[in-house]
Amino acid sequence: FPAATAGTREQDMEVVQKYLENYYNLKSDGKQIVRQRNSSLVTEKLKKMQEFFGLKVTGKIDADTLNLMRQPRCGVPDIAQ
Amino acid sequence: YVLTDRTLRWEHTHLTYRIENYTPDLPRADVDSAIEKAFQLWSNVSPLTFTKVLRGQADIMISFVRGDHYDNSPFDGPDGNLAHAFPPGPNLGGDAHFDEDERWTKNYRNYNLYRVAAHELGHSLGLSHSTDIGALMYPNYMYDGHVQLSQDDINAIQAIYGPSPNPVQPTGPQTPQVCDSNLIFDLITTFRGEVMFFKDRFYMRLNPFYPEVELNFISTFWPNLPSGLQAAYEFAERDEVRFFKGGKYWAVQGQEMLYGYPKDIYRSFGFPKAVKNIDAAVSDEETGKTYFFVANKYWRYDEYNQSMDAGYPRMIAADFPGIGRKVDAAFQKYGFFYIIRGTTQYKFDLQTKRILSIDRANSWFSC
Repeated sequence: FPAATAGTREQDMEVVQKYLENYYNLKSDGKQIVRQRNSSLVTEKLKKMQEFFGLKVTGKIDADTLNLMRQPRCGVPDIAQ
Repeated sequence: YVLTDRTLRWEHTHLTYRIENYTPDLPRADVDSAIEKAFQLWSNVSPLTFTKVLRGQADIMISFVRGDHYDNSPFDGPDGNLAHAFPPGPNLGGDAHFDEDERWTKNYRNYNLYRVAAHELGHSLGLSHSTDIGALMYPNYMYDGHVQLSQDDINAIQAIYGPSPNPVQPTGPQTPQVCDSNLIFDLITTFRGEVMFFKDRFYMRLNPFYPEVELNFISTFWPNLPSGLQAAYEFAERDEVRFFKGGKYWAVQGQEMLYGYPKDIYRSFGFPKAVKNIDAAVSDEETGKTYFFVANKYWRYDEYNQSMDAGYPRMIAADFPGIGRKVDAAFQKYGFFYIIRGTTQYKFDLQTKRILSIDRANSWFSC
């Protein structure tokens, strides 16, 4: 199993933010809100995504969640816009 | 599958489509064929029909575009977002856009156009994403050589448009439910300390890091293994797992398929030609003896001498009392054999030839 990443790298934060904006209706108005680690909005969207894909629902960015976000996919959101 | 309370649908069932432009990655005929086959998947299971038009406005307009193409959903360059489609409606409604920054193929290389089109046209007809990993409407790109509607996809489209007019209602494969008490595994093997369970096109794997059982396509790890595998065992000494189907077998080391396979079981192990397939196999790490279960008999093979032990085959009932006649799967863990028949698992002590406990075959998944 992949070693746990030391800390979520900067670019991971961008991957997460873009993913949640594209597919989970995260409203950010261009601000980097994923950096605000305790952003409840981000936590809630992360939980929705983890639930959809049958991952462990933590609301935190872990290796499995990141790995899944990096997979090629359809551009249509997973939740109704 | 998901139907929202605002699920949009076409009010007429005879729809038109038009391919506005073509990707340079494939001959036009291959693009036409991929799109046509993708529509056929959906028309086969519903009252919908699709007619291709060459000019003017069609219900479903198909195009290959890149970057920002002015539909408020820009593409993102290679990989990532591959394509998108809009739910039924006028103008942009129903249209499907494919990202021209991807390489479109008609084989297993990324990305298979037929596979992606089958998914996107589901959206064009009103479907949302499915959480069922075996469904075409699952959001992530997965291609194991088959493009077929799962039962989940069929249920979804029929929930919107009703059943197919075909006298025989088509059905699709169901994704195994790990806690289904009627789940019968095709094969089970240990794998570098883990236990992997196989059913149809899927593996299930216990993840030591958290309770969720990992379920995914076998092709995720071994794209060249055939479907319909029947048995497997791990020869830990050589870090190999051998998969059996019919009279042939394949060997893998981690995710690598070993070279020179498939080989045949007759020449490699010395089975008589009367043996058409192996039902189950398990190798005893202590002795290097591998047990092959075939119908109501079993053979024992010596991995070190690389020959079948004399005096075999023997009756399963004689040496595995209480387990019955036929075995579906078998593996070794913690020094014991776990022999599976149907939905029942027997924990068996090879030394004392006694059953130590009886469980459900999926009891490992702590349902």
